[in-house]
Amino acid sequence: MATVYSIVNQKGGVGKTTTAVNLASATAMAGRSTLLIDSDPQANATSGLGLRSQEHKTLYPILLGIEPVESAILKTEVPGLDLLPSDHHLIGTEVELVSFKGREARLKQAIDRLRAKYDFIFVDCPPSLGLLTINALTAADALIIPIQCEYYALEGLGNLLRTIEQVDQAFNKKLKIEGILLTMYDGRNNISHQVAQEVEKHFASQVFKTIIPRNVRLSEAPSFGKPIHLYDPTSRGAISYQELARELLSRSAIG
Amino acid sequence: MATVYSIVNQKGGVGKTTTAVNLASATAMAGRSTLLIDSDPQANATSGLGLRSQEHKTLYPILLGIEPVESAILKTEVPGLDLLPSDHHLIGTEVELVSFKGREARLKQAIDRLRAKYDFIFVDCPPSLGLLTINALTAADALIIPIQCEYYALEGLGNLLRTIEQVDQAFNKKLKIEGILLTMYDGRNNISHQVAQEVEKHFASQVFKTIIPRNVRLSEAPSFGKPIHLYDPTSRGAISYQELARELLSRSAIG
Ligand SMILES: Nc1ncnc2c1ncn2[C@@H]1O[C@H](COP(=O)(O)OP(=O)(O)OP(=O)(O)O)[C@@H](O)[C@H]1O
Ligand SMILES: Nc1ncnc2c1ncn2[C@@H]1O[C@H](COP(=O)(O)OP(=O)(O)OP(=O)(O)O)[C@@H](O)[C@H]1O
Ligand SMILES: [Mg+2]
Ligand SMILES: [Mg+2]
Repeated sequence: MATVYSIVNQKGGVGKTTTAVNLASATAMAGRSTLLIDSDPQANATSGLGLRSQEHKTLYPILLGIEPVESAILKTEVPGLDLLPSDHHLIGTEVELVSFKGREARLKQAIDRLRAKYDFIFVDCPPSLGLLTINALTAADALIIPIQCEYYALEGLGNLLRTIEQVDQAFNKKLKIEGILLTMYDGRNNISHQVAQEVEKHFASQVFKTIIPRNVRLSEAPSFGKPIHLYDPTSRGAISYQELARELLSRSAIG
Repeated sequence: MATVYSIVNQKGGVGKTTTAVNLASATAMAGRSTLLIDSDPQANATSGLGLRSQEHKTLYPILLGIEPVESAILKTEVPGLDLLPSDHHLIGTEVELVSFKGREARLKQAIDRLRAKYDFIFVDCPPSLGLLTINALTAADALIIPIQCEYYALEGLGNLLRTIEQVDQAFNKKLKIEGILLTMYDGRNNISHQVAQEVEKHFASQVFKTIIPRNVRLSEAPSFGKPIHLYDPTSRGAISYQELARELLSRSAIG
């Protein structure tokens, strides 16, 4: 049975998609069958894996109940990694789902049909606390929260934890935080040190030991439609996401 | 009469808030009376100017029509720059305003009462295309679109232009794009060159001549609650935002 991780943070540009694409491909390369669900209308995770959303079925008709979830799943270039793509129509769900009964659990219903087929399911989220993110919080077993090592990224953490608490009580009693992931860490600048220290002080045991460094190869890989392990497997970016996958696997092995 | 500029892009972390705070303070320091409106529930522009939103009235009761807009305006440390702050309650407007008549024009109604008092009004937006951003598009005379010089940031441009077109036809006939602003440009890496060339190829005359370089001082300034001109006036970040203000002023002088 799959463990479902949602990758969330309403602060923009903190590395949600980069983490979703590269962590999912690292668990697949470690032999665990993995599904990545792109629930962001920007469809960055979809193009980051080299797929064009205009050519395929996407999450949009699945959430509206028009298509069965199995019909939208695509194979990717990474053996063992499938993708459920997104496209810009997903912007409409924020309004169209408002009148649906159980609107916050549409994604959960779709995912529950797939759990038996995968070891891991990851969900990439948009930078907001709207209905798409609430669906991802309701569907998840655990959350991965990327935090960029910058000042503004610290500010949003309070709002996010408040929202997680509300979803936990209302829709998903077993929801837990798997870990807070420090991203774009640049040892040469003070701000990175300060933010990392601040996060470790407040969240100690919930912070992943793996820290993702700022590495230009990670920002180049999406323009080739490849995860970092296929674009530049010896880069610091690739090594750090493999370390993260090992850390996650060792936790779930015990779990 | 003020010109109203909204700073928009649903892609996260592209430099909307950094542009809002530093461009608004640069126009104020050039002697133009300026108001910055923070319409992002993350309230980064509010803290970037050293103010704590918990202690003041914010945009939230203004949009709901409970308080007059004048009552929430604060002076900042920068002479000639006022702020209309935000706080996390603003997340609620996306749902609470849905049943209001003219819900997309609530911000415009508030701003129209202030136009006579300022030369420039800037609106910082959240990273989404929801009701808060639609309000900012409806209220604006012109748009400033920051684009990070990274691959994923290029992808979202199509969606944004589609939404602008829809708002233009439905709610704001005179809306125009003032300019596309290239941000976090790093001359040492290929991606920055490629993205800048791509944007200039497609949008030629609409791209600001000023390019904002990646400059660590810009990411340090918010932790001191100061715009770059007060934190490090001789930094490349400060100089580039002053250049941008001059470019904007020279356009509006002719306009
Ligand atoms: N560790 C890193 N080193 C260098 N660049 C990175 C790193 N992680 C992410 N990036 C780049 O930073 C930008 C933001 O990352 P990404 O798009 O993954 O964030 P996000 O949280 O998914 O953004 P959004 O909020 O828009 O969904 C992208 O251009 C990405 O390529
Ligand atoms: N030119 C720059 N050089 C270096 N760092 C920058 C620059 N511009 C912005 N930053 C930093 O990058 C991060 C993202 O910028 P910012 O928060 O302004 O983007 P945003 O588009 O407002 O994000 P959001 O989508 O969450 O509202 C911040 O930590 C900011 O300090
Ligand atoms: Mg993303
Ligand atoms: Mg912002």
